[in-house]
Parts: sequence; structure tokens; C-alpha cells
Amino acid sequence: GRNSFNYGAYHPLETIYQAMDDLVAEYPQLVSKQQIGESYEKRPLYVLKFSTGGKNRPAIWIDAGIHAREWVTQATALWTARKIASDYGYDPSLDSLLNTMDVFLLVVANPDGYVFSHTENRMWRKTRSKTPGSLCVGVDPNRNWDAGFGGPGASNDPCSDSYHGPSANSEVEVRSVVDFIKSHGNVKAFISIHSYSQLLMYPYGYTCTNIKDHAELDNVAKMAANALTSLYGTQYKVGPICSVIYQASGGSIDWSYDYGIKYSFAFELRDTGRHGFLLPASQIIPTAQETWLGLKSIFEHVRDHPY
Amino acid sequence: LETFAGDQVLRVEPCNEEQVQLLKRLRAQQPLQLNFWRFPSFPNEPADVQVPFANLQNVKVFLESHQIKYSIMIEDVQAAVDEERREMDLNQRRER
Repeated sequence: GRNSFNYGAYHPLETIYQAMDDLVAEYPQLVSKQQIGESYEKRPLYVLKFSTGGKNRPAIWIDAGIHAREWVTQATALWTARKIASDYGYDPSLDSLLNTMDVFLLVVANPDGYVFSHTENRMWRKTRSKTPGSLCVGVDPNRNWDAGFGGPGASNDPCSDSYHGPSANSEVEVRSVVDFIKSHGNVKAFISIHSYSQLLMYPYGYTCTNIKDHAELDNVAKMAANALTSLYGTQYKVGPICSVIYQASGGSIDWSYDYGIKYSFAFELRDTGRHGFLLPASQIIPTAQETWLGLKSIFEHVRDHPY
Repeated sequence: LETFAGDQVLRVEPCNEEQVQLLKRLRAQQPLQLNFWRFPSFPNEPADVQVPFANLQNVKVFLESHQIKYSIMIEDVQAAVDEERREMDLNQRRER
């Protein structure tokens, strides 16, 4: 881009938000910023909207970093934002997508947790909401969605890293996304970006039964994983959340699928080097580059299979 | 600012349902302050757990006494965090 922003580094929240503003300023015809709510600690929740015009077009939703410590996801989202903006007009596949659909990208889904992971505890995963009667802070925001809430694979202990919270949507970070998706009314794909162990998953996590679109989503995910692998050979495992990683209730893509958004997927980006989410900064851009190929493969399928 | 000097991340590989259940019980032990990076789920699926230095011996003894296979994924978490911090400082200076 025109500015000197370093996409190959990890940044504090303020720098990410500034980079989002810079992108909007650089591509005002394509990119805009919308605030969809405020975190528990009153930080704004911003989505970038990529749109070439038209009212209430079908849309693709992407969020990153709901688990605060998975820094490569927020970094990948920011890189992806610039990729979408800079490739529009040059990439026929992206052009045809954006000529019919909008893309919404929540770069930092859990800003309180992200700040806390930068300033206090690098291993922080949850929100920062307070639980009455407990000394422990925070809810796992990916156990807080209204999808088998409180079931297997979530904890009712406020001190646990997978605490599901007092009720579904109790976390304002989750509720804000739910409200946005519902009020939009025309979201056709919901993609959540995490990082750990290279997985591409689809519903369900709260139950180990197959969804009715299992065959199609499995096929889409395999195509996306192959596209991703083609760049650097990074191997992805593909399948439903329950069998690919573990049973987990209250997850975002289970909610989106049950809400009627057929194309619901979750990425777990690479941790080559066995560092978990402590991925060396030198791997941010390669991770983002390969992920982009996977995302584009999903975009193309969604674009070509309206429902 | 929380530090993790001497903390290790163990990759634990339960080979049957009984071992999975043992890991789930271990996870519920609050005094051990375990931070599961990947939760125990099914036999032959790895679980990754960050163990505070003070509890390393207890956890390793527990795993070994139940013949649960494990390896050390990260030798010293603080060293990894320090390296990351160095990279960020370097990158910030580079930008300026």
C-alpha cells in the first residue's frame, strides 16, 4: 500500500484500528467502516464493509480473533482487508464477487481480550466481562452463542478458559454480531477465523450428528483446503467441528448455520513450528497469503451457488 | 504483567477413552492452573496444555502414572513470548 504499515508484524489494537481507517481513506469507493457495537470495556467493534454499491446485497461475513490470543488471525484479517481492496479491479474472480455481493470483515472480534493479551497476559483467550460472585473474569465467546448453549464441550466454571457465560449472547461482543447479522438479513456465508493446528471445519460442534448439507460443505471445505495447500504445502484437516477437533457447544458457526446461513465455516490457521498461537511474526504474511486462497475458493462457491 | 518463566506446553496423546476422561478430570483441577490450548476430546487426538512451572512435576507424574503419552511442545513459554516481544519492538523501530 501507499503507507508504510508493516503487515508482517503484530500490532496493538490502536495501530490496527488506525490501519483500518487508512484503508478506508485509501479506497473510499470500495471500503467503509461501520461500528456494530461496543465491547464490555467500551471499545468500539468495527467491521470493514467492501461493497461496490446496491442496497442490501447478499453478503459474506468474516470475523477474526474472537479468541484474543490467536494474534495471527487479527493480523491475517488486516492483510486480507488490504488484499480485497487492492485486488479489486485486477482479480476477475474478486471483481465478479464484489459486483454481486458485499463482504463484511470484523478484524478484531474481541478487542478487550486482545488488549489484555498485549498488556497483561499473552495467553488470554476470553472476553473481560465480570461474573457476579466469582473472582474469575471473562467468558469464552465461542461458547456463548445460542447453539446448544451450555452443552458438552463448554464449562460452567467461570474460572475455566471455556466458560460458556451465564446465558447465550450474554457477551456484548457476541450479541453485537448476532444483532448485526439478523438486522442485515441477507448474509449467505459466515466464516470465523481462529488459529491452531490447521483445520477447516463446518458445523456441528455441539452435536456429533451430521448437518443436512454435510456433503456440499465437505466438498467446499476440501476444495478450499486444497487451494490453501497449493501455495506452501500447509496441510489442513477438514470436517465437522465435533470429529475434527472436539465437541464444543455454543460456537459461532453452529449458530449461523442453524440460523439459516448454509455456508458456515471456521478456519484454524497454521501453527507450523509447534508454537500454537505464538506464531513467529515471519509467518504472518505466508499464513495470510495461503488463507486468502482458501477464502477465495469459498467465496467463489458462495457466489456461484445462490440460495 | 503475567510471566510464564519455566512454564511448558505439553502435547498429550490419550490412547483410549479412559485416558481422555482422566485428562478431563485433570482439566477440572483448578489449583493446577492448567491452560488447555487444545482441549482433550477423543482417543488419539492430541490435547495441548500449558503447565505452570510450579506444577510441572505433579502433572508429569500424573501422566506417567497413568501411562498417558506426552511430549514437550514448548520448553519455556516465556522464552517464546520474549522472542515475540523482541520481534514486535524490532518491527516498531523499523516502521518509525
